Amino acid sequence: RCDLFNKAYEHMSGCIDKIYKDLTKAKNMPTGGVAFLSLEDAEEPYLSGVRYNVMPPSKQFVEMEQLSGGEKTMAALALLFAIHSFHPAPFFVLDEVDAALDPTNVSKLARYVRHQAEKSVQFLIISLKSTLYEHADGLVGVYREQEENSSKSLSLDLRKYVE
Amino acid sequence: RCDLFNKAYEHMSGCIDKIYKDLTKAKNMPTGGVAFLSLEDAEEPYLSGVRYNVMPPSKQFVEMEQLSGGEKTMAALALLFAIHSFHPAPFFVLDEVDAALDPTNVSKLARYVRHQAEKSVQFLIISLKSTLYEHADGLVGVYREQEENSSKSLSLDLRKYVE
Amino acid sequence: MPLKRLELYNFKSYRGTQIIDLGDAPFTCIIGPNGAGKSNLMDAISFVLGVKSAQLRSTQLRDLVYRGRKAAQMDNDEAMDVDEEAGETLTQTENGTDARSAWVQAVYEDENRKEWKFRRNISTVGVSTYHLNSKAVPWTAYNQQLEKFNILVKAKNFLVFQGDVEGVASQDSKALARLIDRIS
Amino acid sequence: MPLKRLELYNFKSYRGTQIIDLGDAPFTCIIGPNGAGKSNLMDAISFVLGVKSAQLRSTQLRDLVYRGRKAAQMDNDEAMDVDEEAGETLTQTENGTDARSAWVQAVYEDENRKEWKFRRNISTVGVSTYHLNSKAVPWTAYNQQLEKFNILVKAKNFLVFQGDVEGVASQDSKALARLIDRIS
Ligand SMILES: Nc1ncnc2c1ncn2[C@@H]1O[C@H](COP(=O)(O)OP(=O)(O)OP(=O)(O)O)[C@@H](O)[C@H]1O
Ligand SMILES: Nc1ncnc2c1ncn2[C@@H]1O[C@H](COP(=O)(O)OP(=O)(O)OP(=O)(O)O)[C@@H](O)[C@H]1O
Ligand SMILES: [Mg+2]
Ligand SMILES: [Mg+2]
Repeated sequence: RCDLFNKAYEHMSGCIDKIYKDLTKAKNMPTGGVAFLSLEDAEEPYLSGVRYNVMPPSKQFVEMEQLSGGEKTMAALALLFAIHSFHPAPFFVLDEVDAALDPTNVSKLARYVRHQAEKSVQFLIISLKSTLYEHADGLVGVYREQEENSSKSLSLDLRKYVE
Repeated sequence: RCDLFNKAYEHMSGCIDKIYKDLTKAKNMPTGGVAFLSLEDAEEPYLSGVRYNVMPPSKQFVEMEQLSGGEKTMAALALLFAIHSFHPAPFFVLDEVDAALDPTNVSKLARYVRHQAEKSVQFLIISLKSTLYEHADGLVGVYREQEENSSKSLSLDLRKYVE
Repeated sequence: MPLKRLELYNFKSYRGTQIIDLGDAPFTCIIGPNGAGKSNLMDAISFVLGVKSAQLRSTQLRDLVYRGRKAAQMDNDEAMDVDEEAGETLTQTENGTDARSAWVQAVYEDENRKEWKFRRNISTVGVSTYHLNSKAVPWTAYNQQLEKFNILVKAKNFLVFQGDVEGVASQDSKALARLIDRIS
Repeated sequence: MPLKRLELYNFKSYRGTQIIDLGDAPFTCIIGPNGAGKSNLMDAISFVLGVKSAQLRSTQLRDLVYRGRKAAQMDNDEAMDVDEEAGETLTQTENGTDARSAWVQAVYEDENRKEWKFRRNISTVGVSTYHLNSKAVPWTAYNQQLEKFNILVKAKNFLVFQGDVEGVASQDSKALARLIDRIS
């Protein structure tokens, strides 16, 4: 069991920084931020804790609690993507994970997701932000049909409309 | 103490429905939704519980847990405004309370806040949504000055620009 | 793309039979107004893969069965009776009374382009049953096939529910250790 | 409008002296990118009114004092030392070293258009002190004056922190009863 844990931990510890950099990098800040995991007790790892810390691009070190809402969300997304990559399920469903993100971070997320989707994973993302869903290949529009007292959906393949 | 509690409870119970209706009503749905508080134990009210339930406009009754994120937020806002009205502080500070709201609900919130602000309460709302802050009288733009490693702000009175 | 379409029957706010086509878009967004039924769609995906109802904003399976009547034909006091137990009333939903059973079917396409149908029912007595390619199977067989596709329901490392994302970063060190333990 | 302006000195991400003018707009929005310092401004308002630091994403008062050096002049390994204790280093922030004390002052205008200055300091040893109209006062006197303006810090019924709103509706019945008890 300790081996299983270490195997998962090593994998995540190894890829978290790259994922966080890919997610947070920008044209004017090509390096992105810094992210790392650390074990509180290397002897009995699964009994003690695992600490997660990040430094957003061009910011100094502060504890996770003092990061802003958007900065915490970007950190959390990197961690989720790292967890997912350990046993990558063929699809990934995310519900309004962009709620706390400003337009700049939304487009960073969109760019990262597009890149991952083209490689291997089918992404299904629920979002209220046009700054995110304008980058999707397909849309599922969900609406409430009042007369029938029911939810209904309409699927649209956006790639048909690309010139 | 029981009297104090009952006084607060009666006040809130009396105004919660009107507030929720004012908040959720729309041009095509002039009545808004339904909201109510109920005591689990009328004998020792502050020792037992107070239940809060709402029915969004044109929807049937479901428990609070089954409401959607946006519906829960509208319900929570009505409750917060009811609590505030009991001992109305002269100002009200809200941080990204519109995160889960779609554009329709954001403009309902904006309309409600404008109306309350003109009457008596100074509202300070942090928001990422232009659909909300385009209705404000004043803006405080906060940005990060990278060279100085500091947050800075710029205040703008929008009413100066109204023709 | 692996998840080709979802077929719902009386699931949460989806009355009757509804087909949600996901096509072969690698990156799909689900959009619509507050309360439309977007998160209920994610609940449907989680449900059909065997996730427990507690995670789906429901204390019991019965809450996942469509409840409702033709809203246009109701007056106000009738509206308040709508939350009667879905299990005790008639089956038809077409005439506007409550449903008794529900199911969700996910159509999955593997690497060889073969289709697999995963279906989970809620029976009239509120019990889950599973069908793989239209044949009744026990949960262990159903889950085994999902695991072959790298869908590890216990780990849930491919589902992020509404409101949960920020908590992933703020969780304390012990919780994160347990999370890594669970996915290993 | 009651809250006319805020004056900050070395508070959280606000280095040195910063003045935030709120004018007399009844409805003001605070806007800007992620991480800019918007919630820190709300923390400043809460702080000057006497709210405990635990609610302000800080375990101790010292975390609220500005920490940092001129980012442009740092190379990478120096960047990692930045979180040294703010209390142990020099006072000047102009040359890029850590601050030792901080304060926030709120300028409040009452119904007779008289200005009241509420100021809360964090001293170099990490202790709170209060000044009302530039005169040192104990917390009880400071709080009493706030209560005269219907600002009830214990009830906090005029502050909604980031991420908290949905929880207000989902809280269980006992928690809601306690909340009503607190505001009464
Ligand atoms: N068993 C059920 N029968 C009928 N309606 C239901 C049932 N369970 C939930 N609902 C309805 O589903 C709605 C919530 O849907 P959902 O959470 O999917 O919305 P959403 O599109 O995600 O909205 P948001 O953007 O606000 O998160 C509620 O209004 C509720 O009344
Ligand atoms: N004592 C301190 N000294 C210097 N910087 C600090 C201090 N405390 C917090 N910060 C910085 O403040 C930033 C967070 O600011 P804040 O929470 O106000 O952002 P925000 O504008 O609300 O963003 P969001 O829209 O993402 O919520 C963090 O990046 C953190 O590094
Ligand atoms: Mg939702
Ligand atoms: Mg913030």
